[in-house]
Amino acid sequence: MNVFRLSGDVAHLIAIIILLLKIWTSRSCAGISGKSQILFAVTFVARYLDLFTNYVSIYNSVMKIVYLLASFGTVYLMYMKFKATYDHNHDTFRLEFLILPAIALSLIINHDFAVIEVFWTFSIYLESVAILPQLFMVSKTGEAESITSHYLFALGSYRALYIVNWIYRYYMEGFYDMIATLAGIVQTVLYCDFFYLYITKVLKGKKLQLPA
Amino acid sequence: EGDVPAKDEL
Repeated sequence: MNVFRLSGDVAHLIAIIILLLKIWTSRSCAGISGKSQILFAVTFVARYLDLFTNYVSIYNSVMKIVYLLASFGTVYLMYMKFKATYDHNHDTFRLEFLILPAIALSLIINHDFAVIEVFWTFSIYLESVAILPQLFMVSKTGEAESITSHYLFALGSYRALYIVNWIYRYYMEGFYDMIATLAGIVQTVLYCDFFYLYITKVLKGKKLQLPA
Repeated sequence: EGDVPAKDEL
């Protein structure tokens, strides 16, 4: 564990909490893609199948459980409790376009053709593109609430910090995981356009609005 | 099996 990895985990946790608090306090999930949230929940389930077979540390286990509970909580709030506020007309990205390639790729390119390993690989590939329905929704409506922007910024920061963590680990520990690193780079690149808008607009107090 | 990186990250 190094400071970049810890910061990445914290950024991820902050993103999840921002989203839950936004939905809970405003009693609305307007502007949030339920499809992205489903993909994140699927990602966590597929990746943390090793929760009971691969013990790493208390920290690791607790964080896994928190991520799982929070992602299920978010999906529950969106599709059950505050269903009436869910903006499904704008949440039209086709999930099979992301899930099927992720399944196919995880069966072809993995570290080991074993059940847990393939599920882990699938979760890595799926997570790298899971934000696309959300970004698609923002581009479709042409804007995002500030709080949604903060959520996306925290979520993008998480993977960017993980990249720094991987560089650090490569040089300090000789550790590297090519699958996680390449997928992580793809994932971070997807946020670049958003990062630019966030820094040039949201941080200056303006609403995130896409150029017409 | 030996070349599978350890899964200690989240």
